[in-house]
Amino acid sequence: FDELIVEIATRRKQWPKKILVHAIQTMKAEQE
Amino acid sequence: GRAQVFATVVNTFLEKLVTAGSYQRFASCYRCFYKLQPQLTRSIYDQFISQLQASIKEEIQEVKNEGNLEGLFSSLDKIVEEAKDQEEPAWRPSGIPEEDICSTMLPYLLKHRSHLCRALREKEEQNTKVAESVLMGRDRIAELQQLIQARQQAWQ
Amino acid sequence: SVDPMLYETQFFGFTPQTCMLRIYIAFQDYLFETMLVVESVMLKKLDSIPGCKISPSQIRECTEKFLLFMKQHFDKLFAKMEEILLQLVLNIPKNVLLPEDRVQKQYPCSKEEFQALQDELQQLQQQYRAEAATEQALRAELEEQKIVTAELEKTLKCFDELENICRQHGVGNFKESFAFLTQCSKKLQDVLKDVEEKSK
Repeated sequence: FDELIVEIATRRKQWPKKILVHAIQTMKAEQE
Repeated sequence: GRAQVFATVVNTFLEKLVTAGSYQRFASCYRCFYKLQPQLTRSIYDQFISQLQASIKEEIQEVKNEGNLEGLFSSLDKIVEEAKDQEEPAWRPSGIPEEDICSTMLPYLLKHRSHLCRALREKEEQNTKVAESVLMGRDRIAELQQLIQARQQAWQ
Repeated sequence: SVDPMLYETQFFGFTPQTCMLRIYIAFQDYLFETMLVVESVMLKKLDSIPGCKISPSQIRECTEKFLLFMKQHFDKLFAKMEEILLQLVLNIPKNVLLPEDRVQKQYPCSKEEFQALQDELQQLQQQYRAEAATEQALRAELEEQKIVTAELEKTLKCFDELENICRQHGVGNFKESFAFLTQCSKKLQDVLKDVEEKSK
């Protein structure tokens, strides 16, 4: 349970930035 | 700050633990040994207490280093300080990542939208110009056809 | 119900309860270890006393008695410390938003609004593609017009050249001269006919 909490919290902290990187790449590609 | 509170609370814990485990209590539990060796009992107790305190302090320091607690506490103090004017409860993750990610994406999507609007407007303006020249071209062709027709009729 | 303290975990990188558990276990181990040291020192001392009546099991009983007492106080004090630390130190006040989540405050966005924005982007992209296609069609027509116009102008030029030739040969108005030519050729035919008849 503890590991699960740490895993979820870590994802909440880190993944938006990761997703954003890909999303921005996609938008840039579309713009190009 | 949090670091200060943390240290104070741990020290208080230690003090109270030592107070609870007093020499009287120690000597009364080890009565048989105490009767035989009272001085030694006292020095064993003193060593016991100092060893326990040293180990616990060392452990606390290790936990602080491991978790970088000092740094985290001070940055959390700052974050809390910055939010002191905030009355109502702040946002918290909803538990639905797809929804929570919306705000993260929004500023970039808005930028993307304005880029698309600008590109579309430029394209429309450009096309308007090209359309005008196409219309002019059509008129020119119609004119040429009429001219040719007139000349041809004349010849005819 | 256990409060997983997810937001605190997001900040600290570990669950506050685990942190406290780690400290608890470490402290408890030290307490036990130090007690064992106390006991071994005493046993060693008793060994060195000849004819000593105190048995190791007696010392062990004393140790257990003292340890039980210490453990009870330890647990009570630790529970208090844990409660205070979880409330005052290892917690994030309700009104606080972590830096990585600031965007939630700057750009509050419901799922519906987000969807509407995405639909709008989709529509803009379609419009843009339509404009791009329009541009392609317009440019294609421009190219075609160039060719057609060139052809038509070439044709027109033929007429001009034709008229120039006439002019170069003194033929001002082609129609009149053509009529004149027709007349002359008719006259010539008459004359010819005439000559033929006379010659017969």
